[in-house]
Amino acid sequence: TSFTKKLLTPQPPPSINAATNGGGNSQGDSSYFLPGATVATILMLGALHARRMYDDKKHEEMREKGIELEFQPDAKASFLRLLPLRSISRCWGQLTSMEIPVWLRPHVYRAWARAFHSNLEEAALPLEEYTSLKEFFARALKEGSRPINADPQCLVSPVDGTVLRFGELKGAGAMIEQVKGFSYPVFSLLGASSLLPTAADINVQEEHTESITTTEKSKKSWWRVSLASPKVWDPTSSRAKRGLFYCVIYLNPGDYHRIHSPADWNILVRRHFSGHLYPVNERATRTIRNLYIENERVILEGVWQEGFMALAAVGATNIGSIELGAFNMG
Amino acid sequence: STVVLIFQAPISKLLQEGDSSQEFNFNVKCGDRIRVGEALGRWHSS
Repeated sequence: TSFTKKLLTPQPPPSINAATNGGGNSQGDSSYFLPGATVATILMLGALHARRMYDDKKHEEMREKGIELEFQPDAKASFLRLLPLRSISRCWGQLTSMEIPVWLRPHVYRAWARAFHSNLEEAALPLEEYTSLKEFFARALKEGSRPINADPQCLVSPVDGTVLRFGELKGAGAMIEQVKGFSYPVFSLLGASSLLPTAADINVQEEHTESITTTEKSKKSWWRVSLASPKVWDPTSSRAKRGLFYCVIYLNPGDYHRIHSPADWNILVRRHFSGHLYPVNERATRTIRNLYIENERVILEGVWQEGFMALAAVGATNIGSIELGAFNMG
Repeated sequence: STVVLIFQAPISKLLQEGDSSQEFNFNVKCGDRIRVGEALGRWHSS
């Protein structure tokens, strides 16, 4: 706090009797040294930011021309593998959990909001009440900020973010496209013991429903639900065939970072995979192989009215921990 | 951070083997901004 205040208050110009202050020239030099280092750091950060903005602009132009960037590992991605990202993330977590003085909090959070395009109006609490950046980052929103789509036949988004990929998973080796030119198996993301229905399961499910509808039309039994396997029998939709779909949503640092249920579903399995903490930004998806499989993640699996549902929350360097659950008082 | 959602949803019964005509339709595009509670896609009972 004292260092910040010293920076913000104008320094008196060195005067002719600086020597008489007993500090001599060395005292004057040291007072110049600190601002010099700060200016150098700011200039370096500025240069890096300018380079980043230039790259982003170039990619944006390519995207507008409809040219999709392909998967291309590069030296920076390999260099990331050498960095102690878990330790860096842990330090970042400790730094952001430091208590900020009350008078400084609005300034810090507004700066964050300006940098990452956050909407501060939606925050549930006044800015002064978030003791640390970590607490502000995991903030709840005001009541009614996120109305849920009332259409009973729609699936809603569980998070705020940007849709990266979506589509239908077909065939036994269902693959999700990470970026053009590279895909990863969905079983690797969810884990070998996943409840994910395979094509064979789905066919058995169809035969099962058809045999029931033809042979026992008159004697329907509600008790024919078998919890021992992922086959879910629901007579109301037994006439419809089911496909498997996926959607990948990226949350940027300024987005609201709480995860909600995409539908009324029953979670059967929670699974945690410890792993790397690579960044998951757009550049990383194009340069790091199996990014979502190698990164730390939490998997929730269960069933909803239309069958199987799974949600994978993938961590990143600045998101080193994912809460699995919490006990609330009352 | 990133969230990957994988789910089953109805597709049309009148399928020819090998291709599918979807009943469930996404109503987003790549690059779209989306918020909690907004529809990702919907299906129509046939």
